[in-house]
Parts: sequence; structure tokens; C-alpha cells
Amino acid sequence: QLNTSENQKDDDDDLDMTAHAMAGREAHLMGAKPVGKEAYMNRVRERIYERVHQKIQKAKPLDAEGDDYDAKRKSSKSFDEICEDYSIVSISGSVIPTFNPSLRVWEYNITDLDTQTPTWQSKSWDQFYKTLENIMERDSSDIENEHLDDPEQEFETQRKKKKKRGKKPKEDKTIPRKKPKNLPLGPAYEPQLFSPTRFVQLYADLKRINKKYYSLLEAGKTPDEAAGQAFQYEVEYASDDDPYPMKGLLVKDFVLLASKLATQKKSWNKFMERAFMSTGYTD
Amino acid sequence: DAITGLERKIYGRFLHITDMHPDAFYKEGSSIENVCHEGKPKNTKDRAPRFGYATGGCDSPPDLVNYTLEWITENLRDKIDFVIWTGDNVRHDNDRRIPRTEFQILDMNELISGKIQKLFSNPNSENPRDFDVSVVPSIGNNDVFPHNMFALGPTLQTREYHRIWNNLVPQEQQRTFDRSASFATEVIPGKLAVLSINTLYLFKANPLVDNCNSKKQPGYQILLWLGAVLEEFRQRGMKVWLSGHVPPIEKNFAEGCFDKYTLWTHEYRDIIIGGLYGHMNMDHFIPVDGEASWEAIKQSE
Repeated sequence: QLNTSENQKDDDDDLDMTAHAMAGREAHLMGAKPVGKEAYMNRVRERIYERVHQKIQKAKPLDAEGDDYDAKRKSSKSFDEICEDYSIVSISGSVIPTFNPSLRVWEYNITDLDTQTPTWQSKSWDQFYKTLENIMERDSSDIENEHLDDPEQEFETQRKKKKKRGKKPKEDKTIPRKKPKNLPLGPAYEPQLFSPTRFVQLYADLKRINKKYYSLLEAGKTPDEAAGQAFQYEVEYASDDDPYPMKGLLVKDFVLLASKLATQKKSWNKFMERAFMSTGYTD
Repeated sequence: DAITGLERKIYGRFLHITDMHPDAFYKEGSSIENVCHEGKPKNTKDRAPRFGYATGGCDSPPDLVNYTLEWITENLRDKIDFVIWTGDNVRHDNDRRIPRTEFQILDMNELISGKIQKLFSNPNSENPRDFDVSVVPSIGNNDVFPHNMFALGPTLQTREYHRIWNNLVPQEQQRTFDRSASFATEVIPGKLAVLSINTLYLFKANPLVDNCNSKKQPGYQILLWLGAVLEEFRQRGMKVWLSGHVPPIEKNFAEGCFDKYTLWTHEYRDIIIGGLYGHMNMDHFIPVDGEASWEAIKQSE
């Protein structure tokens, strides 16, 4: 018994040491110099942009009814329908100088803002959140009743579940229902009020800023004066800039860009330069 | 303006700012190799400059954050409608000589939140909730202690963030915020809202998150919240931006969470404009395929 207990202790110690080492490694990695970011971006290109490109290549052409259309080879979806499959996750550069500090200003359509009157609901937000709170509370009570952490209770629950087999499973409330067909597409898909139209990417070129700051100090400026004159954000690029100007920022514009990035080396190189905030970073 | 009832000029522009990571231990002139905390630089290239050094592995010097906010005050503040601010407002835990504490993390968040609120608040109003520019913050994986770990509320940490963002979280959402650390702000009342989603409940690296399938999982609860809120905005005829710290991509989200989250963004494409995230420090975008997620869900079932 003593031996077993000692062995157990050794195992626990080993596990602790490994856990500490892993935590240390992770902390180090999280705050360390950027590593493998180029490889990550290349994976994005190969696994995601390339897949998007393949998918839109198979899009049903506009004259799909014609004789040339090979129905077997082509998708049954048009380009617009394929775009509807996608939503866009925009990941922004940071202020922390992993690369150069950056900010993004988004521009959006407000043309019809004044003509649209808000649809006020009879139910207040107060009421809505109280109901939501109750739903979440009730769900939590269900968890307590399930006793999932107790193996015996878990066994019992499973046994009862098996008994009920054949009964329609409960609806999973964390899976949405399909969008009702009568609802029109939103501002991400068709130009309308609140559709994003353009963004401007701002960055602080730290090399230039620090250089200017220290030369101003040498020239006799006070640190505050030098900092005030040296520090500034400037436009790195805008979404409609070359070499891959985007007409707008609808999903279809991003889908087309992804396809272009998958196939055009020049655009991809510029995209990589911008991804690392013009620091010239490579792996 | 929902608070004052006054009309506000809308510019058709907003700001996204993320991952400030200010480091109070940053020392100008120290060694970059020593994460800009101490030590004599080996050479001029190793010397930590006043405003920080790109790709060197150091966090932000406080001056970088302060001058960034000052630059925003002078150049953007009066030209934008709202701010989406996606977290990580403290230094990394990258120096074993000075490990981070929970107090340091919350204190720094309080400090930065105070600066941001001051920057965008209405200087002529005594009401602390009266902002010229609405600000929608979200929690980053470095804003919690231990690193990455964040339990479903109510916990001391969700209550702390409610206190720190007291003026930014709408009053009627106090209780749901205590539970989910997520909320929604009407940045143009009755028309446009921004959802602040606590993505740590879906994050693979959060040790308290396994999947999004069991009711006891934080991810299940946050998806319940998301679904209910999206449906309410649909009923009200409003459009929404999604925002959060960790981007919802396969690499980051726990089993099932990525597909379920993608389904919500897909099936509410009548109201969702897009999703803005931080965490990865690189400027790029990921198109996520809703139909592929339906396939994945069907297969897992």
C-alpha cells in the first residue's frame, strides 16, 4: 500500500511538473516574438481561400440552361447562392507591437437612415432580458437535476434514456432553425442601409516614430515635445487600394478576394505584407 | 440617443481597436531580449525604445497606449459613431520574475476602461452613461485569471467586469451579464446593435470548455444567449455586428462550438452584418461556410 501510494505521489509530481512546463511554454509563446505566422497565413491560403476558389469555380454559370453546361461537373448553385453560404470573420491587427500597432476604421452605408423608422416592440428590453434570464436559469436547474458528475446517477440517467429510445430526441436549442425563406438577405449580402462599404487600416510605423523621437531629443526638444511631434498613426492602406481593390465589403467581395488571393501571387504577397502591418516580418 | 433623447449626428464610420496589452513594467532602455523589463541591452538593436519595438516580443509600453488614445481623441473621436473594443487590456504572463496577479489584471482593465470611457463620454453631462460615442468592450483571454480560464457566471470575475464596465453594459442586462459576460448595445437605437460575445466560453484553450453539446458547458449557455438575442433583434427589425476577442475559426473553438456558432451567423444572415475579432494580432479574414457546418453537425449527430 505504501509503495502504491509513493508511486502515485511520484506520478502526481511528474504530472505537476509537466503541467508547469506546458503552462510556462505557453506563456512564453503567447508573449514572445511572433513565430510561425507566415506558415499560419499560408495554411489559411491553402485550406480556406483555395477551398473558396474551388467552390466558386464550380458555380452554375448564368447561362446554365444552355447546352454547354455540364450539370454533373458543375455545382447546382449560382455564384450568389455560394456567397450566401459564407459569413466573414474579420480579424484585426492589434495595438501591441507584435507587428506595427494598428487600428481599423470601418465605413458603412447610412443613405436611408433617416427614412427608416425604428420598429419599436411592445415588449421592453427589460421584459426580454428577464425572460432570457429565466430560460438560462431553468437550463441551469436542469443541469443540477441531471447529476451528470455523479457516475451512479449518470448510469441511471443513461439507463432511463435507453428505455425512452424511439422517442423523438429533445430539440437542441443551440442549433438554429433555418432562416425563413421570406426574409430578405441582410446588409452583409446586398447593398442597403448599414452595409459596410470600405475600411481604412491605420498603423504606427514604430521604427520611423522612434527614430524621429530620438533625433528630436538630440535636437534639443523636451521628451513631451518630441513625443508629440513624432507619434502618429498613418494610413497603411484602404480596402479599395491596389493591387486588389475591393468594390465594397459585402460577403461576395470577400469571397472574390479569397479566390484572387488563392491564385494571384502578386496580390497574395501584398496581402501578407499587410497582414503583418508592413513590418516585413517573415518566419 | 437612447439616454438623452437628443438627436445625434451619424457619420457612417466606426472604430475597431483590439489587444492593447499595456505593460506597466516596460522600461525604456532595457533589453528587448528580457521582454523590455530589465537588463542592459546587448547592442543598440536590443534597446527597448520609448514607443515599443515591433516583432521584438515585448508588450506595449504605457506610452504607446496613451499616445494611441490621444491620437484617437484628436483624429477620430468626433468622426465616428461607435467603438468596438475586443479586449486583452493587460500584459502577457511572459516574465517568470513578475508573474501576473488577479488584482493586477483587474486593476489594469479598470485603468484602461476609465481612459476609454473618459475619451468617449459627453464632457458636458453629469450622467456617466452619457457617451458621445458608444463603446462596446469584450473580454480577452488575457483579461482573466488564471490565463484563458473563465467559468460560467455568476462568479467574482463576471461581477468585477460588470463593475469595471458598469457604464458600458446596459442596465437591464446586469443579470444576464453576470451569467454570460456578454451583452448587446444599441449603437443606433432601434436600428443597429453590437453584440459583445464572451468567446472564452467557446475557446478551446479555456480548460473549463470541452464542447458545446452538454447543458453544463459554458458554450451551450452562451449559444442559448446568442440565439435568443439574435431572434429578438430580428423581431425588432434591427441589424447587428457581432464582436468578441477570440475569432470563431476551427483552430480556436472547442468541439462542436465552431460549427454551432457558424450556423447562427449563417441562419441570421438577414440581420448580421459581420463579425469583428482580435486575439491573433494579424490583419486577415476568414470566410466560414454555414452549409459545411450543417453537414458537420448532421454527421456528428
